[in-house]
Amino acid sequence: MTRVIAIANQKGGVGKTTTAVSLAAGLADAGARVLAIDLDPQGHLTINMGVRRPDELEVTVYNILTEPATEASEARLHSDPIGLDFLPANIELSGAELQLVTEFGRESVLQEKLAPLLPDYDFAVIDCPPSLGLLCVNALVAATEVIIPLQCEYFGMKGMQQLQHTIDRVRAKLNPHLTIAGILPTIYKPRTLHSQEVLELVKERYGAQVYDLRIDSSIRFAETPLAGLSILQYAPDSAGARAYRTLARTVMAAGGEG
Amino acid sequence: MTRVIAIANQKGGVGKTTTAVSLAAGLADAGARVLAIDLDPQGHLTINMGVRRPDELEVTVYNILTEPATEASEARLHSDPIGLDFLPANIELSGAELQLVTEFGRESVLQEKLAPLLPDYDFAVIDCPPSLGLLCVNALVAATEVIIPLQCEYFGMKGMQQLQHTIDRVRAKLNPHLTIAGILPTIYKPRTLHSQEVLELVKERYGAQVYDLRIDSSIRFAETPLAGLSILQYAPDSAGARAYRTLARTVMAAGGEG
Ligand SMILES: Nc1ncnc2c1ncn2[C@@H]1O[C@H](COP(=O)(O)OP(=O)(O)OP(=O)(O)O)[C@@H](O)[C@H]1O
Ligand SMILES: Nc1ncnc2c1ncn2[C@@H]1O[C@H](COP(=O)(O)OP(=O)(O)OP(=O)(O)O)[C@@H](O)[C@H]1O
Ligand SMILES: [Mg+2]
Ligand SMILES: [Mg+2]
Repeated sequence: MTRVIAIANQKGGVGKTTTAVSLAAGLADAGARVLAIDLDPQGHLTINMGVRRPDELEVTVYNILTEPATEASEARLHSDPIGLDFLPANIELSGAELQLVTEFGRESVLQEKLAPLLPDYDFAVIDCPPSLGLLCVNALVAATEVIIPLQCEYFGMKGMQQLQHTIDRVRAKLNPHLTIAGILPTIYKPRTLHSQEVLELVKERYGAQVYDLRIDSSIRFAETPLAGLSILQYAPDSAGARAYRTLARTVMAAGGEG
Repeated sequence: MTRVIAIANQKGGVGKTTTAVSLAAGLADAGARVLAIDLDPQGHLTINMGVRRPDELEVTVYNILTEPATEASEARLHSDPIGLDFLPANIELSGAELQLVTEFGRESVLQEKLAPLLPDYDFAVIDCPPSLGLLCVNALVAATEVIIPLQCEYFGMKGMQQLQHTIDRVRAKLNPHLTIAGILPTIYKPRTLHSQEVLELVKERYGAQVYDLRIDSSIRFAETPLAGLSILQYAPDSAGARAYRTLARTVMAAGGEG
């Protein structure tokens, strides 16, 4: 049974794409067969996989979601350096939410389209846009588990309740098996009191749901999309690469109980 | 004529809310009458104005946009320490986009609702969510000008073309007077080559549209929402406060030519 991990948080700029790319790369690095899925019209995961001009792609996730006859495999691309397959996105995807609104079963279109593809993989990792709309809900319905990147700043904390509420509603109505794999502290600034205070608050409030590791802030992360690589290839001996390798090992060891 | 400034960029976490709050505070500090407007369901501008529990508010921007009988003045609140009025938002606002989809003139609901209120103010500053959906389009239709915060990282640059394309379409079809007041480099990390390289690329590509100032990265910004203050009150002598005061002066001096 393929584990499908959604990387979600409606707060912008907290490291969703970076986590999706780095975790997917870490799982592939450890020998797993991995499919990364870009569900954000910004197409940042697609860019990070080395696609220079996402807007020139013929078939993307947009076509999969809005064209019944288009199969997910038709959009599938491969990143040699990172060692995994991915389903790309571009700005066309921003039209999908409006188009899906009136469809029957609009929340499970992605799940249905992925079903024939998933047996080829051990893991699928979905990068979500910064909102809780239909694209994000489609990811949560298709997912077996959710990882929530949480930037260690005050604004980063404020959206958590709303996100957990959305996950609870999806679990109750659409996907009873959905679990929260964990909350991942990201862009942590060790030399600031603010990051420490926020992390302590998050651990107090969410306890064991918070991974026992954190991703420290490093400019190396911002450089990786330019190279079309994940942090594991771009700066293999960096603290960031080590942290995401640890996350990948933790995720693999959890074996899906979430 | 009230100048209405939308702070927009679909990329998440680039400093939209921080710029909206800091600029509005800077304009108020300089003696202007200012209305800040929260158009993001995350309600972060509302939280930054000192509202501890936005979800408990009776009347918000959501009601203004979806209830014809509700006037904008009914949602108006005031921040004493920052010295301005604001229209709050909370998560209910995430339902507005779907509700507006089938309305006639759905793009100009905000503009119509603001019209009776604007004569009380010299400036209105609108904080946009991290997307280019109907909420953002409503802001661009109501606005006289747009300020684009741009984080000096590779991902920060990639959305610019799409944003300019959306602004062009709004100008062509809905709001012929809309101008780009400027592109504001934010969260600049002076000790990194990456920030310098990205800023140079942005200045090369967008020339005079880029403000001749930049907002350097500082953890003080992340602390301000906790205090319900802008950087101008929270750390008045900091580089960040000085930079946003300079921005406010630049905006006032431009007098609306954009
Ligand atoms: N640990 C880190 N340290 C420093 N910078 C980071 C880190 N993780 C990500 N970044 C950088 O911070 C910015 C935001 O990260 P990213 O784009 O992955 O967030 P996101 O949540 O996917 O944003 P969006 O909400 O727009 O989709 C990017 O420029 C990225 O390169
Ligand atoms: N110049 C700065 N230096 C350091 N941190 C900053 C700066 N400006 C903003 N921040 C912090 O970075 C984070 C993102 O900023 P902010 O929330 O204002 O961005 P945004 O574009 O409004 O995000 P969203 O897309 O989620 O609405 C916040 O924690 C904020 O406090
Ligand atoms: Mg992203
Ligand atoms: Mg914001």
